[in-house]
Amino acid sequence: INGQYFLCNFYAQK
Amino acid sequence: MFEARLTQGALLKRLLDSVKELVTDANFDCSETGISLQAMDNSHVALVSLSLRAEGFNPYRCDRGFSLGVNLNSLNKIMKCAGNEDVITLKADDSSADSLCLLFENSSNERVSEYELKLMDIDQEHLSIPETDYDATVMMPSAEFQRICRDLMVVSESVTIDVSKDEIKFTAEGELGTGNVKLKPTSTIDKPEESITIELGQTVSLQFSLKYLSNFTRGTPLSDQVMLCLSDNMPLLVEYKMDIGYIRYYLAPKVGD
Repeated sequence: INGQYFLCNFYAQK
Repeated sequence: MFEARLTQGALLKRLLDSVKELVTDANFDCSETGISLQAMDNSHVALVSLSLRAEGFNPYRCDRGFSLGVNLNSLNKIMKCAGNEDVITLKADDSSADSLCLLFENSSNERVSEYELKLMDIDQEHLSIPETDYDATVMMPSAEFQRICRDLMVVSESVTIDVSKDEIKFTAEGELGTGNVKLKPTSTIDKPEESITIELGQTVSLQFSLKYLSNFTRGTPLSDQVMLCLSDNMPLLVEYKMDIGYIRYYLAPKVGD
């Protein structure tokens, strides 16, 4: 999606 | 053996309603302390995290930790067979949990229905979300937040949320024009459910997709108040607190211009 961050940009995978 | 009996069965219906639009399959992780669920939506932009404490059930029994992999559409179909006043009991055999038993009892205990839901193996990614000190924490009536999301969707598919000490402002800009809603902190001692409070470390301004936000507002029937937690360049946390736990939604911000 253009112009949208993803959650993995902020949180690490467990 | 896993068994959880919820006297307020309608709560389970509402919880399911607040999750099922965001995710289709999810693991309910059961442990001694309660039931939890964490699932991301398909596009990996939003996440829902649900926690229900064991004390909220009567009785609650879970001998060892295990996961129930559930297709939420199927569960929803079965839950529609429960009356709003029914007591709902969930049961599973934790050693070979290939199905979940749902027992619906009416208040006079004259009608008891029992359903078995087939379970599935769900390989789900889990994110580790640390405890965060947010720049801004806003408490407001959940119905107001729902209305703002619904109203601003008329104008645009995104909303900018600005929080300062004196107000929280929601702004939308679209092809037809612009719209904004500003709310000032109020404290109504006799009606705490209507109060608006802002705790601010520093001002924030973030843009989010309204489609996801309005999806989160399916949690509105769970709580009179909603908590919005924001920090610059961090996902938004939207939390609905209940007597027996909470539902939290996380949403990654949109990339600024």
